[in-house]
Amino acid sequence: SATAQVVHSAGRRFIVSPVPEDRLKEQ
Amino acid sequence: AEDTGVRVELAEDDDGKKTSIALKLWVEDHKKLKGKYKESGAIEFTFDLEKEVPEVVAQEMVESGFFHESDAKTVGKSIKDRVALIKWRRGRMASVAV
Repeated sequence: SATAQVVHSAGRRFIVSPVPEDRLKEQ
Repeated sequence: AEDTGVRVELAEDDDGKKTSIALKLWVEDHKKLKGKYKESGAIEFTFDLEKEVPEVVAQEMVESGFFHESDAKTVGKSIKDRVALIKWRRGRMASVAV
């Protein structure tokens, strides 16, 4: 999958991943 | 409610006890994301309900290259709204338990 980790200088970890298809058009 | 196009939800079950909880943020409009992150869209992170400030996390996301500075306010508000809801639900659960 296309997940990736980005760690901010403050130490917080962000995990990036694709949005599930069904979420994109959710209202 | 105002539609910001930025959604924030729990990334784990809330047991009502942990102060640090996993949240997932995603955008409906990928153009809001910068550069290589345009192909992604969901950002998972942990948030301390007692110690942290939503606007600060939003700023960290901007500094990490996910969003444009102009979107920091929108992102911060979306996180803030979700955090308020989590706290409200916890308060409600606690009062029901009593």
